[in-house]
Amino acid sequence: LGVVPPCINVTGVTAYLNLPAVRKALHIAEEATAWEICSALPYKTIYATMYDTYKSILTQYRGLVYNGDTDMACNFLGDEWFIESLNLKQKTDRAPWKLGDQIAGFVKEFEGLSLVTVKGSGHMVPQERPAQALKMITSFLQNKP
Amino acid sequence: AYAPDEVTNLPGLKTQPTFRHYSGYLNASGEDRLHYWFVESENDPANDPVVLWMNGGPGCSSMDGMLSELGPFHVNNDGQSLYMNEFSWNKVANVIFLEAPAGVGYSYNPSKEYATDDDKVSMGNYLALQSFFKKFPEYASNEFYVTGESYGGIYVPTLSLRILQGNATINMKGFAVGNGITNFTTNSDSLVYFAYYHGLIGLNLWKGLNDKCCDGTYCVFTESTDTGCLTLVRETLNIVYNIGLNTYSLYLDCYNGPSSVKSPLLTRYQFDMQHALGHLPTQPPKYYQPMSAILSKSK
Repeated sequence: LGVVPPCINVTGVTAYLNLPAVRKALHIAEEATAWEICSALPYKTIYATMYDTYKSILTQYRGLVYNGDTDMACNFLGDEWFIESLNLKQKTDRAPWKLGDQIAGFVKEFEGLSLVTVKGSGHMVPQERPAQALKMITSFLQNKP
Repeated sequence: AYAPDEVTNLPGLKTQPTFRHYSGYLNASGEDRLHYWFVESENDPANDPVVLWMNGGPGCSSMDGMLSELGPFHVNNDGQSLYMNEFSWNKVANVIFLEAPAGVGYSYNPSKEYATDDDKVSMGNYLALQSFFKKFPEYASNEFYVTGESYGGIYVPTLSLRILQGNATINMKGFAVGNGITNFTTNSDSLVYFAYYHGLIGLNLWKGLNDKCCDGTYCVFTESTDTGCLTLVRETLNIVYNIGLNTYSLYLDCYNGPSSVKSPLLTRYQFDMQHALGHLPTQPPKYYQPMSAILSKSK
């Protein structure tokens, strides 16, 4: 059973990925069913929180947690509460970050983790704020502020 | 690179891209075959980082990430042609789009065994990653990052932990989670504040929530045992999820929204323009038609 997330227009992507020529070009196996954006798998959620997991991986890896701030599926406030609950050592106060002269959101730096919002974006930040998303991920990959 | 997986002629593109890209299958747990689409960096593939991207769900495909979010190829509304995304993340990185678990998108299991859970998924992704580096050994020493969105808030940290604790030599440096689930309870409790401070619920309901769910310093909403509180919380979440708002993006229209609230007259944009321009002499169609044309070009 396909499951289409509410409010999202996926007709173009679904049509394209089910074109025989596209399946051939992408070397898709005969056994693979028709493409759907989401599939209702029998899935069991084990973790109610990622607290312990974050605590472990932040001992070794840098983290970036970002939120488009108009999303209500995973809203920015909940993730902010979560990161604050980790009690990481704070490096900077929460402050605006910019793309060019425009404020693109807010950022608060902790030791080993950046908490970022992307202003005016919803759940799919690279789709709704592509230029800001590219700047953000570039800074993160290059370990720049 | 694993040459048989190279995509040499992607349908729908006027000109093929200058960077190389590959699409095929990676081995994972048991018989699972996970589809991947790997695009090399437009910049300096040999030295740029390798980024794994995973959309969430659970059960949603990372092809949406490729074709409508951070990937280089975006699909036009005709469902046939593509245009290049000038803000693709492969401007600065080599990006793997992984469809996981089996049963999602093009990924499959020959025996159709699709029941799974958080831990099985992270193990499957860890094995798929090793299968990827077997196909592309030249990338094994590049810096590596795990990234994802939504339920990827579970996928990314659990895979990162396996990499940290496992013995596969992966040059992992970091992870990124976008609009990710981090804690289910705080995710829904914070939504109550979000709803009030964005004007989705009024003062009466807010006061009721404070009275019934809070003790003056601390509020328990979704896990409250007080039936009065839960009734108000349910009313609040009903407004957020069930009256036709775009849950994923408050200020965007809800494509195919619930018929009960489908506006027979106006899109959100037209509705807002009518409010913003309502004080002007009434020739509305002329006023906001040109605006919409300009808007599509403005940044």
